[in-house]
Amino acid sequence: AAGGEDGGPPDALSLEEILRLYNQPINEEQAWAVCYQCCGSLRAADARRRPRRRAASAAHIRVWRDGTVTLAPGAGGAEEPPPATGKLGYSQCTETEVIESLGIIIYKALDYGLKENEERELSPPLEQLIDHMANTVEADGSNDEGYEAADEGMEDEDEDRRKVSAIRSYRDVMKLCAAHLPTESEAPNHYQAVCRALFAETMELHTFLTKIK
Amino acid sequence: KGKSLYKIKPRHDSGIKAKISMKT
Repeated sequence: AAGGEDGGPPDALSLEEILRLYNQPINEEQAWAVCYQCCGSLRAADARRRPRRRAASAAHIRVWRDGTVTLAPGAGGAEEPPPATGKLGYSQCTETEVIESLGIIIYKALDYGLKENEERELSPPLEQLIDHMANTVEADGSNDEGYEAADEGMEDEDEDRRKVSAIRSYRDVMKLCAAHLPTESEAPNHYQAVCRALFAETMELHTFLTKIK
Repeated sequence: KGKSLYKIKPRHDSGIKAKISMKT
């Protein structure tokens, strides 16, 4: 855990720590929230020209006290060579590769503790989001219009939801997460609150278990 | 608190779990 320097309570918990403490998977709303919040921080990191890294495991996703979610520095994992850097020292790891790694980790967090021969039934919109993030969608030619997260807005929200077939950017992911809510404009506050609660509740559980021990 | 129940079904070869497993 990213802890206070004074040895006090940590300011962040990794997703892995959260899963282990609860010993159960995250729920769907938490999955939407972690996706949204993490893509938000990844967009901000891109704007600051930070090198892109794939998320290797849930240990590299940090949920902060204030509801921010970040990918830990050096999240590429020991088994993965550092990504090549281009001019300006900017990593050549693509945005879609980072999104793919995030989708896989989110799925595993939803699948935590399940046996190999078991599969969790996910709501279709969340399964679709993860399917597209992880790039596991099977091309059947029936849904090939692409998700255009362009500036034209979402005039027909339901139509847009049906047309999802490609996620190319953090913004695409965030738009889909926002479209999941009754009011899209509430996405920043709502998802931050969900992640803040996830941190707070996990800390409460940690404190409780420590006292019991 | 903060957790919801979820349904579990048998893993399917064409399901998302199998597809994710193939990626990792």
